[in-house]
Amino acid sequence: HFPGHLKWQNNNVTFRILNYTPDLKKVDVDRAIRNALNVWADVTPLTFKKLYHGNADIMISFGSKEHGDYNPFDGPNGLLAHAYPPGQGIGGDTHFDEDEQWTTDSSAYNLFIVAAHELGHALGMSHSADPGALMYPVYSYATGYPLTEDDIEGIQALYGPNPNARKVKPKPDAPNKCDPELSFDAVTELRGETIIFKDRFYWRLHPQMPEPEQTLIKSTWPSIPNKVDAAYENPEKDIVIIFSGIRMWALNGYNVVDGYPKYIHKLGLPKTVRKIDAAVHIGDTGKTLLFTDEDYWSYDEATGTMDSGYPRSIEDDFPGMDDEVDAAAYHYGYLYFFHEHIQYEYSYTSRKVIRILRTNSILNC
Amino acid sequence: LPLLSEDKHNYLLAEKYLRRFYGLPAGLQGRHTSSGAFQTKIKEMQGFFNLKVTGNLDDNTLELMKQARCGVPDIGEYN
Repeated sequence: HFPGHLKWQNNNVTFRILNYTPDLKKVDVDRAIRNALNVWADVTPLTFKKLYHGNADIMISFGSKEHGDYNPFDGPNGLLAHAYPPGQGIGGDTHFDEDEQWTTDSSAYNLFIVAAHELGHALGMSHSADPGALMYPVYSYATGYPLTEDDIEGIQALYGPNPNARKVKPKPDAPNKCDPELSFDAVTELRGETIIFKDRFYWRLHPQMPEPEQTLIKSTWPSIPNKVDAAYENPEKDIVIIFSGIRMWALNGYNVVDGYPKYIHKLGLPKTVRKIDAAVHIGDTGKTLLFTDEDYWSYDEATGTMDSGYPRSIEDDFPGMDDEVDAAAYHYGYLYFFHEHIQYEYSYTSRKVIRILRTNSILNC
Repeated sequence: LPLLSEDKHNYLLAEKYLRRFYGLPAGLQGRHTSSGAFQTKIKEMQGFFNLKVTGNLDDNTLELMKQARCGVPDIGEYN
């Protein structure tokens, strides 16, 4: 909240759209603003009445650079919009930077997402430190329900719950890297960095960066899904393959390679395989191991074919390991298998488990 | 004109960011106070974004300052 927990004293709030951006059809702007207000109306007793003349509590406008409030915008990118906490006069007013490209999708700045955030300010919400929260200050595109538990608790602390609400299912907060029960969805190298996928987020580990950096998957790769099952890097081809369900994407650095997604069965997996749990490329042999349930497959990157004699049992070939794998990585002759909150360091040469660690020890916990 | 060195450019970008979002006092100050206040505000920002709190303008911190965001400050009053 803002200092003093500023809020509207009357739950029936009025708003007025003073002008429109030329980037979108008027009806798209009206819809984005109305949907953004509904996000907050769904979880509080607040109602929002649209005015077409005179003064409203929340005056909405588009402007660029110095636009009359001594808080100038800065041209494209950087500052996208701002809003004032509840109060008389400029209180509640919400301004969008006309120098941005406003969109109804992920191709540039999504007006609905920015409006929902800014109208949160206009109702008394300040910024959240939770990277998955709508009130997080940095822009990121996401689909689905926009509010996390953090957002809902914040707004209901000001106005209470919606008495007639159908229960909304909030977006889960960002995973906590030092949760002792933390498990991974997928792990891969990417040009010398380690990328760890968990829920809608990924951590980026760089040898020189002591602290892992957590980011929303969608804010870096809008076109890959929010849930990654497995991933591996083929450094010879400088690509990372991302698996989700029966589809796979190829990333070249931070760009998605044309022609993807493809079906995982193109690798030679039978149609019965509906999901890959973990994947890892063994640089020394040129093979990529794909783990599904209690079995694994070996894919030869050079020939682009599945090796014969597979699938084989994980338990038989990796003694000491669990019979299932959530994620896998390979470093200097060691395979790192992650299963639930346990990490196994497996020596590929001596064919045995060398160490057992907690999964999040890789995250400095 | 002498081009701003990259460090100088980054420092000015950070100073502008901290002034807008973390209440770094504007205007000239004594050499000592300005670097002290600057470092304090860098730490505040690193703490908010769950970065390693070093007080230094490291790559991670600078990269986050360049990301598109809301214009409302992350702490305190919004005048």
